[in-house]
Amino acid sequence: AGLGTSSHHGSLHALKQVTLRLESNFHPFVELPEQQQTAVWHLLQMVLFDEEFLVALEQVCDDVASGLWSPQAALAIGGLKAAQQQDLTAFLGLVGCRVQGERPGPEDQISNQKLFATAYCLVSALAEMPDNVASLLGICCKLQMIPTLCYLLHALSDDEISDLEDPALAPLKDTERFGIVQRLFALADINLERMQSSVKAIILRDSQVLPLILCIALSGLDALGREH
Amino acid sequence: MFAKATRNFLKEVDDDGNLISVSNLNDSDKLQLLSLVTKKRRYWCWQRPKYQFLSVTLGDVLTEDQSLSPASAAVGLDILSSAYPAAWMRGGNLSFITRRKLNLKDPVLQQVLERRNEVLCVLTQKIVTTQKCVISEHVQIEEKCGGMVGIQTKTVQVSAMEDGNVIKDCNVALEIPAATTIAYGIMELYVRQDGQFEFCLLQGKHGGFEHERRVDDIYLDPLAYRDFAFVDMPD
Repeated sequence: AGLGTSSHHGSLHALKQVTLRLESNFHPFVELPEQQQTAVWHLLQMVLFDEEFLVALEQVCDDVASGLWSPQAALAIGGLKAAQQQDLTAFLGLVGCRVQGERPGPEDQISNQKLFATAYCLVSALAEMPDNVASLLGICCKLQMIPTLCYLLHALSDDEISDLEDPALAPLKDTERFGIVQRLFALADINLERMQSSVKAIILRDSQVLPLILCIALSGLDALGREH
Repeated sequence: MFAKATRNFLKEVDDDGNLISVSNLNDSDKLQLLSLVTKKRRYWCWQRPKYQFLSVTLGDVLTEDQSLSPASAAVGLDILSSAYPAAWMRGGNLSFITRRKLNLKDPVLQQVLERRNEVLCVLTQKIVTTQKCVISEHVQIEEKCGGMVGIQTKTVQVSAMEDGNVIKDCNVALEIPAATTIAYGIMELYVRQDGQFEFCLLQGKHGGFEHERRVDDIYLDPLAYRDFAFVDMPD
């Protein structure tokens, strides 16, 4: 809530601090056995490009977290293809939700609360972003740019400028890649401007929670995809 | 697709964010003025609340069998109109609700009370289409990046069908009939234990139920993820 009312400078500073903290919050992803981490990562890649799947997954996570099964969850699952339902069940199983039947239902229980909460946090952040953000994040995953974007958020100095000569930001020198990142950030109310050898970031004045959600999504994907 | 179109429409016309977009075409018929809606708070602070339409109006769940009828006015906005029970809600004289009570033994309200984190709301305004519209979804491959990945983005457009023409270079088109509700406004109610209630007229005033049931019965242990609380995030 503070992001919307503070100055641009303050907003960015707050965002940087949140990013630092998120790194430890998503640690359960890092601790996963490699095979399990890979499986979750691959399923999430599909989620990023499948809006219907993402909506259903968020709805199911909502219901699992609250312990109340809603008609919306049944409707959302019912609207999925059989393969998508299997993937959804597989995802829940991998992130610590013990699924009893062939598809998630009210009888399911959380076997690993911390891991499930971590996954639920990431899924909810992805689902709350505006249209096309998830697919743009998917593109960034394919281009292996998620660590660069996380680093960018870290590196933005107090005067809101990052040096493109920094090797970690090298991918942003590519005009097309920078264009993708610029669009992604713009959808999250962060205006990225490329100058000669630096990048400037400004959080829009009436921005609310979108920059924070982008931070959460990037941090979650970074933690999960670190080995990929 | 319908949800995207209504959401985008509200971005254009509702700067203050007071209105809520309808996400399902089938819900449109349920949205009558004075009908009851539940607002569910979500687990994470960044999640938008969820709304569920109940099949009853405020008048149906009052202890006294006296129906309420809102005043209405139509505002022409080309293809849209809006009905405001403004006189009913904001006219200054709300004395007609004093001494009225909700029948908390009503089966619908009983079910709302059984749930957690839900607030009872009443529908106070809605935006409806006055003529047939078409939503079209375009999927475009916009550019390539390093020869590796194409960016696929979707754009949703809404157009009124005055001349009967539908845009042809689109992948999917959906027709919205006239008189479809595409957005609505609600007012939260604060309900006391004896069924007396008040409207949350001022900004910052939140509805709910007095002595709301325990909050520790959420299935996912809030402490399991206390690290995610951004309480000390600097302003």
